[in-house]
Amino acid sequence: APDSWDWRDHGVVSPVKNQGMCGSCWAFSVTGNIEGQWFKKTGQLLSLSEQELVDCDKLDQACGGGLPSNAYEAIEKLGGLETETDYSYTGHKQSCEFSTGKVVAYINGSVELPNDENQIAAWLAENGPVSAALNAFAMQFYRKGVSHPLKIFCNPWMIDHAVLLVGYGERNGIPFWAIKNSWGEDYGEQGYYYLYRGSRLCGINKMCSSAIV
Amino acid sequence: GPDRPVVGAPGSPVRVSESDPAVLKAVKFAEERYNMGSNAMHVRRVSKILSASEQLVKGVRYSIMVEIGSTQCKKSVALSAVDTCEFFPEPHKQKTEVCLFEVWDIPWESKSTLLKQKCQPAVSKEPKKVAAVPLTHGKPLKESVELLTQFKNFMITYNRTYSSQEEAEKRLHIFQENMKTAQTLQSLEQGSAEYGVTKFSDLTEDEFRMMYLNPMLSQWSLQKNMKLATPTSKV
Repeated sequence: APDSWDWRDHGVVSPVKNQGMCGSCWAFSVTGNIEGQWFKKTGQLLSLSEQELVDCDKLDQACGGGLPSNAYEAIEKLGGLETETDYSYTGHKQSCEFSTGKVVAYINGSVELPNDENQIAAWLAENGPVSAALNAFAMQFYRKGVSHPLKIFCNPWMIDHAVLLVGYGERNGIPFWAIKNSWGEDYGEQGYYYLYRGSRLCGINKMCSSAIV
Repeated sequence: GPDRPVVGAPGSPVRVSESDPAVLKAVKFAEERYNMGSNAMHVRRVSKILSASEQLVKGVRYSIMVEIGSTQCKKSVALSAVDTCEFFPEPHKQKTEVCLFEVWDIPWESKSTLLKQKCQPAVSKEPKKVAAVPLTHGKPLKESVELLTQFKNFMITYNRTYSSQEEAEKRLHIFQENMKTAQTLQSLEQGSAEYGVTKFSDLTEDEFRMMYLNPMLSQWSLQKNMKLATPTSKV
């Protein structure tokens, strides 16, 4: 893998979104990944709908939580994703109003990435932003910088938040993951969280996955 | 208030104008409480505000020195008519007192409490404690001024309003606990992160988890086996 990589520098990442008071991070993580995969395939960056998943993915629990693996399956079954504009985010579950005629991006499957952070970095640099999840305890208090909390504050087995890895690198000698979050631009560094990379911190390596277009 | 320049360290007492509307409101409130606690036959009113200062303490605490004297109205007069009561003429001037009132105003609740009332005859030198009104909730004002400033800034930055004083106090307490957690995280931080006030600072850990996190992810080991990704190329 290159020493550093950031898909934001390549126009692959849509603006930071805001899930509101709703545990729909899984939907934002997955749509972010598919936005990247679709860009890689077509050269077109689309902002895709999370509300479609909140309303129509019956495998998951809408604002009560969900799993990316279920979301990929639901998107395949539905036939694809609409745009953010066509199926806008409201932050609460509504009846499904999905329309196949408005599908702008589809996927053909999904893959699980290895647990090794070097391999995840290599895959990311080659293939695009990665759906990931982590223990978010320290994130409640995070303002800026590369976060490296003690492991006791960040149990890797208590994963409770899904995010999007968009890049990696080093800042003043500290290796990091650049993580696109879905708590609005007024969180962290313009909506991004930077997490120490290389010690499987907060379980960031455990649930990495991607859709396949 | 946020629209008034503050001189000195955050939270330290700041002298304010005697004609400041907030001070006049606090004086009016103190005057009412004074009369409620007095067994004098006539309504007494503030005739002059000698000095006033304010301090940010879980709201605003006003310390106001006033002159107070007897009016010709008996206490049976309607509260709304008190402002029209005339002071007794010169021979009764000896009844004038100098009082120090401390009024605690909670802006987000539009609620005031008379914390302290020390009065003495205008001619006497030794202050005599007439009455001490207990705090609304009997709690000591022990929160640090720094914390209160942080909380006030947090409320302004993130546009927070609370439904009651109880709710505001509860959120302040949670905020205080969160600041301690943030300090612990900061002191043990191994990277370069800065922890502190965020838009989630008035939420307990449980509330934060319930509102913003995803309990299903903890069952990740139960998720369906996905196909493994093709390894990256060697290039």
